Amino acid sequence: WLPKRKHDEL
Amino acid sequence: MNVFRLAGDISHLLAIIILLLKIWTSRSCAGISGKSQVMFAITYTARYLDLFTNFISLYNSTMKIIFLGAAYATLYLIYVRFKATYDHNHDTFRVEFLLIPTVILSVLINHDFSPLEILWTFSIYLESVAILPQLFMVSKTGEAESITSHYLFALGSYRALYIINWVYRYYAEGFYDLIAIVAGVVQTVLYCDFFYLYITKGSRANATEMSIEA
Repeated sequence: WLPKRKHDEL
Repeated sequence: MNVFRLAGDISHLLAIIILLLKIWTSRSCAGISGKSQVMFAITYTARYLDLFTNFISLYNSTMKIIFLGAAYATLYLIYVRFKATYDHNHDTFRVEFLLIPTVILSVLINHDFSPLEILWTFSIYLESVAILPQLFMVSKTGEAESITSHYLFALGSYRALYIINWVYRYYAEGFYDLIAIVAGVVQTVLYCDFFYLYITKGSRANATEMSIEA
């Protein structure tokens, strides 16, 4: 329900 | 990458270096909360588990290694090397009040119910409150060495700069991550009291040491 996303931040 | 996030990462790196230098040069971790440093080590460990599975960039991987290494080096200095100078009596914040709610919240509110994602979410929630034992210790001892206040200023600035980065990314890329944003705002708000005292320190009489009212 919250979008999946690759974490590109530290 | 944008200038705000880069400035944030540099501020974060600066904070960690200031802390390591303070402990190493003064050969003492007086005034430093070991509990906060444990929380930070847990935070980076839980967040950077994707170090080997999810390559973003050389910069990203390098910074992750530096932050992990520095976090554990700081723990070593506090709990092993300069253990005798660790101020147990003032580092008394009940960290279970931080760990338990953040674990529960990360299981309830996350982007994806997978182990790595829940650990990432836990690290985001934990980081937002990890400084509380340190701020509590400073308020209990009633003062912080100036170098410790520089450390806190740099550390508080890092996530404040990340908030600007998230505003920029929303307008420039349409990217936003509500979990990181809400936790980042909470984290930055916790420093407000300290920021005010740090910035007005110059104008307050005999403010040689940073004094934070309880």
